Amino acid sequence: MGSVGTSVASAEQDELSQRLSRLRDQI
Amino acid sequence: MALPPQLKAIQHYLRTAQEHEKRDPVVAYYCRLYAMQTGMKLDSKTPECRKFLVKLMDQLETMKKDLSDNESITQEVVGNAHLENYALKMFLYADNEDRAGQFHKNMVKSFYTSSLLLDVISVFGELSEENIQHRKYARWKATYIHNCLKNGETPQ
Repeated sequence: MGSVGTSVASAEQDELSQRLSRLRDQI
Repeated sequence: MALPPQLKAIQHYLRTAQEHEKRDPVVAYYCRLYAMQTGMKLDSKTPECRKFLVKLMDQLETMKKDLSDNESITQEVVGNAHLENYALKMFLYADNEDRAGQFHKNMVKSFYTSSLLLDVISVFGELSEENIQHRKYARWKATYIHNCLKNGETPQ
């Protein structure tokens, strides 16, 4: 995977982590 | 949606969630939350896993919205107690059957599900020593009795 592909993957991963912590925040 | 092989370890939690969808949505929610957290640790990089986890996250967000008036969802301490009570109830049912010498598939499943739910409780923090022991015992009993029933032997 090239550097563009890598950044897209990590951005998507970050988004998932953020959604998870938002979900956990309100618990 | 098919579960990618890399996420095979979360399949039992997702199945337990599905089985509790109507019976106890709080249990279903926390099983999925545990599966989500574990799945992200296992593999959130490959496209098939990401796609699966995004879908699971969508489902969790929808459930959370639908259950927004339920204190077991909005307050961690209440949710923890709910899950713990439920897991213990299931454990006690199986344990009573065991002590009464009533061995059947349903009690094996109850032992196994209680051990899965004790895993799920770890979303609230480290498990107590008592819960760790219950989990170990329930998993061992489920495997042992399952094997006995399969081989036509009487559990001791």
